[in-house]
Amino acid sequence: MKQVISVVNLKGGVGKTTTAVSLAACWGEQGKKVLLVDLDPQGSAGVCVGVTGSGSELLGALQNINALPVVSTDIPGVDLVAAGPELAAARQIFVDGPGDEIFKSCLKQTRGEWDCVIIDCPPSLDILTTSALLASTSLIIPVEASFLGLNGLRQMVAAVNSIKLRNSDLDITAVVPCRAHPRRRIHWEIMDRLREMFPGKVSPIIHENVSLAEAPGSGKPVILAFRISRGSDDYRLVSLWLAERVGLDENKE
Amino acid sequence: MKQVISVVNLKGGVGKTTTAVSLAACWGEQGKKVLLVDLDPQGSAGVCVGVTGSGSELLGALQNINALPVVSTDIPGVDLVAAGPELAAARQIFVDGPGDEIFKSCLKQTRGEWDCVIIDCPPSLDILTTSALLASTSLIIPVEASFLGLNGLRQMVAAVNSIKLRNSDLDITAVVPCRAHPRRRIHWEIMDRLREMFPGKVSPIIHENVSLAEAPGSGKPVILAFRISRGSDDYRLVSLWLAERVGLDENKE
Ligand SMILES: Nc1ncnc2c1ncn2[C@@H]1O[C@H](COP(=O)(O)OP(=O)(O)OP(=O)(O)O)[C@@H](O)[C@H]1O
Ligand SMILES: Nc1ncnc2c1ncn2[C@@H]1O[C@H](COP(=O)(O)OP(=O)(O)OP(=O)(O)O)[C@@H](O)[C@H]1O
Ligand SMILES: [Mg+2]
Ligand SMILES: [Mg+2]
Repeated sequence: MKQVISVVNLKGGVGKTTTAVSLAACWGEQGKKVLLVDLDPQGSAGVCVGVTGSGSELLGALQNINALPVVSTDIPGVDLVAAGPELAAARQIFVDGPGDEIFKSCLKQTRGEWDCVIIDCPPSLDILTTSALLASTSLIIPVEASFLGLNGLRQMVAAVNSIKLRNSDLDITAVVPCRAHPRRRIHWEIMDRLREMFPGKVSPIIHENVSLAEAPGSGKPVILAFRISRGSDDYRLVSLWLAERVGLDENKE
Repeated sequence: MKQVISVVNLKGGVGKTTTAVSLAACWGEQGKKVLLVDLDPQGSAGVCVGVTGSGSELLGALQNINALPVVSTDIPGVDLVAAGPELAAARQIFVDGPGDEIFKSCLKQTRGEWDCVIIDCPPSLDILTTSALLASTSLIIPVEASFLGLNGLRQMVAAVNSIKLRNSDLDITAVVPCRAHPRRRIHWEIMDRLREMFPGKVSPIIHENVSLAEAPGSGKPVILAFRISRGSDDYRLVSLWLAERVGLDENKE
């Protein structure tokens, strides 16, 4: 069973899209085949890999319970399911009940030779995020080391625990500290709290770094836009730390 | 007609809550009376003023179309309508149609001597944000000077234009550049774009500053937690720049 990994956090602007796109690109660089699914109507993940769309094809696939519309990208090893503003209509169409299982069956019908699927989620606990959680085997939670970030994290954990009743495979694999300022006192206070809440699951940190703020403007992930940069180093390290935890390091032979 | 100001942006983590809370506190300091309404189930605005809640009272008021539940805070001049995780249920209950006008009629029934109402919105274009837009006379859009931020802004503007058909009072009053890094090249590129898109409406900038990252942990707005700080200076300046634009500078006598 290939790994389905959701990158999720109710708190906005913590680095979900940056993490989903960077991990997909790093694992692609290491020879893996990755399907990157954008479930955020903002379509940020697509923008980061140079693909913009309206979201109507993805919405159509969900409405008809078909295979997801997959496009190739310029990023080695990475395919994309693009989103866009029209995807927001899914929130009205699939109001709860069995509606949140639709995405999982669309994903099952989607044919391709991928080692893993990475899903970029929107900043809310709505039907789109719930659908991703129901289809996933593991979760990566990017967290900004901030007080408001901790507040959102508690709500996130409560939501995950209630989804686990319907999807027993689901597990929080890692918490990734993003946009980190290690010279701020608050950084260490929050890191201590994260290690208490998620022992053994806190990854190496991703520093706040201009390469990560500028990469989306080039339509390329940071490891292609700024090969030698703090952003690239940090994500390469985290991608290796995570690979064994999501079962990507086994040799395919 | 007292001003009803929504602080809104689909993009997450740009500084909506920080801006809503800081403006309320600054105008309170200048002798105004402000009602701060938290419409985000994360309840971040409440956390910033030392009040946490479940959101069940606000949800109840919306369900029964009653006056909003107002509590006082330790912040001079500022009252609060608190949110919390249970507010998320409103998304399922008021699925579109007249459901999004409910908040406006609850606000009309809410009695109090306020000079203005400030609404902190969640990072999505859902029923909660739409409800706020329908009840508002002016909009403040915090923006992080980033490429992904611009992408979300275009969607935001399209959504506002469609709401204007139902609420002709609505107007984008200001775009507030938040978490700014003026030493980055990308900052100036994006600022130029913002001034083209919103001529005359771009406020002075709010710098990225540790005081604003740490203030929420104290349960106080930055002007009370760190009286002398970059964060306080920046928001005091922006609050004065905005006061005349939202009609708060007229003397009440
Ligand atoms: N480590 C970093 N250093 C500097 N900038 C970063 C870093 N990580 C992300 N960013 C920038 O911060 C902004 C927020 O990141 P991103 O969009 O990935 O967060 P998100 O959680 O996906 O946001 P949303 O909640 O809107 O989906 C983006 O402009 C991004 O370019
Ligand atoms: N100018 C600033 N300098 C440093 N940190 C800031 C600044 N403005 C906001 N922050 C911090 O950045 C994080 C995001 O800000 P905030 O929560 O206000 O954004 P938001 O748009 O309300 O987020 P959400 O989309 O989750 O509602 C918070 O931890 C906040 O403390
Ligand atoms: Mg995102
Ligand atoms: Mg907020």
